[in-house]
Amino acid sequence: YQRYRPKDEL
Amino acid sequence: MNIFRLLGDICHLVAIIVLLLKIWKTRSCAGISGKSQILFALVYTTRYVDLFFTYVSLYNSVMKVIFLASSYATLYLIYVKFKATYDFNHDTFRIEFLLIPCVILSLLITHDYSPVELLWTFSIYLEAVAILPQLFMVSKTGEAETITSHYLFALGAYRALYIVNWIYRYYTESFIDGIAVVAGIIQTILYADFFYLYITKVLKGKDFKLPA
Repeated sequence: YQRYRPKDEL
Repeated sequence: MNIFRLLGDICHLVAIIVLLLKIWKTRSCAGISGKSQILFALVYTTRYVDLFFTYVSLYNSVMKVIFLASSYATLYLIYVKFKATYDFNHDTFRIEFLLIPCVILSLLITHDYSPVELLWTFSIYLEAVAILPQLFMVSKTGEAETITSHYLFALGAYRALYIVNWIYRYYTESFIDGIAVVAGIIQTILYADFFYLYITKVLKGKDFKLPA
């Protein structure tokens, strides 16, 4: 699973 | 983008607009915690510094600008234009008790020690608890205007919808972000009492009053 900051979320 | 996130963003937008309109139309910010609004302005400022570095989509950028602008507009209305109506006697939550732990936590648990990443992490932790001064104010006065309770409901529903969005993304995109998920769940739990009273009272046309 990818774990990173969801840059597309607000 | 999925329907849950879109609905969440719409709820978020509605909450902010409801608050601005309430203050503007009644020419009063009575019952609104200026301290929570300071924290939200700080949340958007620290989270959306990436506006200058990361382009995702027009939707993403426009929403960020709206959230930033509206949070500062709200602060202006509370602390400048309608300052005389600001209920500072009841807005006594000590925000340093939220800010300091959030700073420490973001230094301890973060994805990456880059400035933008640390600011984002801080903003996620701070957002989870930013409503506490407002909830504290409501508990102190024992009531909230109906329009204020609509604002709180929309603001709480936004993160609850984001949780559904994260579950959806986990299964469809194999995507999971622990920091956002844990903070988002805590944030939603803080609204739980309020949700209960909102559904059992306000939606049935009664005033929002805490049980004595």
